[in-house]
Amino acid sequence: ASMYINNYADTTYFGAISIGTPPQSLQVLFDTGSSNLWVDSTYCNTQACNAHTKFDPQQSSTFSANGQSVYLPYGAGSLYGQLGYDTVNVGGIVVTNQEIGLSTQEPSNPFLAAKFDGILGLAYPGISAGGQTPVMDNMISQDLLNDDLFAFYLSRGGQQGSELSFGGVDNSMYQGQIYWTPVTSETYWQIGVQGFQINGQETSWCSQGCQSIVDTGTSSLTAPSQFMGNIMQAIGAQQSQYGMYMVDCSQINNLPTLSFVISGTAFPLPPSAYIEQQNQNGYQFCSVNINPTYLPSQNGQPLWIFGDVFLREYYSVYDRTNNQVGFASAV
Amino acid sequence: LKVKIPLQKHKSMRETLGEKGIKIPYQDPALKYYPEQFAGS
Repeated sequence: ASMYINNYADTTYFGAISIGTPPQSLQVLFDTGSSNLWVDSTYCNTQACNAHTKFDPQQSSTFSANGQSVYLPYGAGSLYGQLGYDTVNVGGIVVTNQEIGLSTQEPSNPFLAAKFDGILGLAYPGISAGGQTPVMDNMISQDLLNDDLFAFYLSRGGQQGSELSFGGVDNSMYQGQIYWTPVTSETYWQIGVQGFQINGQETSWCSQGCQSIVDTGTSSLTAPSQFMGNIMQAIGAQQSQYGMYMVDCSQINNLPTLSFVISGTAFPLPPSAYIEQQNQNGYQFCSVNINPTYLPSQNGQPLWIFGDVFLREYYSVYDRTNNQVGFASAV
Repeated sequence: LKVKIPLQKHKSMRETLGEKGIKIPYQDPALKYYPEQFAGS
């Protein structure tokens, strides 16, 4: 079963929502890389389900089942569930008649180790499995937000301090201005990348255009596989026997800054952003938190994924009114 | 309405299982966006 685990295996930022009347609280991953809402439920009795808080529809006076089942081929395994409707409270925003996938069979045994009880997708409705209306779309149609946008701040260190805001940006979480770029495909939060620089030198690798999906449900920075060799060479990383790219921890400050050019603005990633320092049995080692993808974007251009590695450096704003993504330097 | 939801950072599944000696194999992250290919992988 573990072969199906990928993106979600490394995710670490979770928050609470509540469902039903009276409200039942669950921890979810707020995922800009998917569009469905699903949670553990009492319909499921597998070992993985039993390891988490489960939503019990029988204890909710506002729940209604719709009799449909759903299959979600998530990147972390396949979820089977029943669909139903209930009230969902997201930070005090009360969304009524929200369609919810209630698990009947959980993805896979590794989910025993997951610290979240469900996933709340924040991408566009076009990619929603089963035609489920995403939470954000219901917030918009029920006129629950000041501005139809949401924004993420992911803290670089410590367990606390990260936040997701709905309806407006939090000025205290970024500095300078927000730079906007249009969404190129209203499926995921996909944007165009016009340049990629190493230490300020343009590589021309994206001169014919690259795409990037901004995805809070992916931890690493993901690079097109055809660029990986050159990136690792520039970083001076050596591949370990386990396939990880390693660098000498004492040399981190000498490693190059990687920059993306998006709508005319360069967004630098210093080595501290893409190098992960770990301690194991008293031994410190440093790995490069950049993974390859062998798949292109839907339009055939090289595909990057801006996961948490990028999003810890840049406060990110997702604007549904104007279909644009904004980035500003995170505090 | 404008609201802020605190997010907490936890151990990932990979870290938790790694501490128990269980390794999660690497899989292409972009397969997430190609569910049909993913289902057949």
